[in-house]
Amino acid sequence: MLEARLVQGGMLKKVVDAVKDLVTEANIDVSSSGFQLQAMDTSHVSLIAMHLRSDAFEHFRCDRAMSMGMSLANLAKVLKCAGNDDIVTLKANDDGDTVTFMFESPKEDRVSDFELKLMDIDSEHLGIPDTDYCATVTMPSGEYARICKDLSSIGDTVVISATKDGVKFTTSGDVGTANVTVRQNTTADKKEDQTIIDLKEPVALTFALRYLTSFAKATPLATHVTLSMTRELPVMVEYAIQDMGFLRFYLAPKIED
Amino acid sequence: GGVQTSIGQFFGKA
Repeated sequence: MLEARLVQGGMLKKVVDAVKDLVTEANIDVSSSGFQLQAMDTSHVSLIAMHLRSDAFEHFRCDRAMSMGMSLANLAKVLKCAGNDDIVTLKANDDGDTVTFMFESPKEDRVSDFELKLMDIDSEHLGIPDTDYCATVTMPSGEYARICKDLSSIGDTVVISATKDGVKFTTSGDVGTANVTVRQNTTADKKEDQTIIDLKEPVALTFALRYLTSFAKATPLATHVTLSMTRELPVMVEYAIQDMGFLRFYLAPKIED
Repeated sequence: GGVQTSIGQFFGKA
């Protein structure tokens, strides 16, 4: 049996809202280590990996590891009924075909529960290798979202190049070309405004902007986002879920013919 | 803008 009580229930809403447009249905794997989700988008270009650790929960009991297959659109519908400050408790039996969500208002004057039907989903897990990244940039998540939005109005494809001068985002289209360069800034007054670039080797990769833009739907989760790149490998775009886990997006690069 | 690769080309089945 599964019982998991999350005081910051709003976090679940943010995670599901960030991924539901990329992935329509997914297995949420529950074990003693917490909740994990790994899913490819429908065109198999990007991969989502989420981990919400069991110690993030006020109460966590999982007697047997299980996979809960869900329509993320339906999950989003249920979570939409929770208040942002509600405490969310999930309950499921080991061999049941439903999961129950209980929402409690912070003042404990309102309690609601929703039963969501589970489904069998055939999904293959991919092995994500440990990678020594050439370049890692940690920037304000709002800045990342803005760059994606601005460049999307000009082109479809972005070249991200990391050099000692900074990280440059370049696109071109019918209108013309656009470049945005982000430089290290560790002296900003507010920590939220800081940008940290860790460059081991210069690297440049080309990506489809619409996926990078979609990842930015996770912006409400964290003040910062981290982009990690290595030659000829997918970029990793990571949002920390406070100190409770992470939401990572991997995007396969575009290569020259 | 190049050819889109798929994620499975980089990450094998676990």
